[in-house]
Amino acid sequence: PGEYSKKDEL
Amino acid sequence: MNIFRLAGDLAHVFAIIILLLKIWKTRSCAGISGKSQILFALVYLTRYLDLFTTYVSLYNSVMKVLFLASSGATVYLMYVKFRATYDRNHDSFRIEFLLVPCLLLSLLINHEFTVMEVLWTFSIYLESVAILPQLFMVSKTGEAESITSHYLFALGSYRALYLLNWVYRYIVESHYDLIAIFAGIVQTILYCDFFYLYITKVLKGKKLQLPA
Repeated sequence: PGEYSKKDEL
Repeated sequence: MNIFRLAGDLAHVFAIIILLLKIWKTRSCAGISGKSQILFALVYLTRYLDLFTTYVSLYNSVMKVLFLASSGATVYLMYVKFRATYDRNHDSFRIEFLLVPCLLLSLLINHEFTVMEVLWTFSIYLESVAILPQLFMVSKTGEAESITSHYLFALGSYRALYLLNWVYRYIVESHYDLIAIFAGIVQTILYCDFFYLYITKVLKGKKLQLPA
């Protein structure tokens, strides 16, 4: 994955 | 968001509330591992650095603040306010044996070699073993107060529910994160013998006694 992949989990 | 992840987050919040209530009401942190609480605080600090840079949802931000604040409060209560009741002798797990391997592993196995991603990975690996000092302390003292075992059950359930969340997300959204899944499996396995004791003993009103 390119940019810092969005983490949607806690 | 799905029911498994929501249940997991609520179990997590419940565990933190149980612990804070136990320490505050009994004005004692006997039987609680301060080292595990330090590790949890470090887990949240290294994982939630994006609190101010990435907005996911109000729920996400509120929970991150809650976990950061509660872990900081717990460490403060244990090492400052009720330090006299902290059982230093039984809380003897060498946490450097957890910190160094997690740090090395996060540098070797990660999704992307950037500061934020490596810190997130470190926090995922560390969380999977952060409970070891607590389980070690319970095994050394040979028993745990029932309130402490409720805390451990809720805390263990949280990541077990996250495993179901990852199954759900893989099936429904074909989303998966092998690092989180692998660490989550390790984390849940560490609780297994405790889960067995909890269900066979504590739920029958007996005290949690570990076979000496």
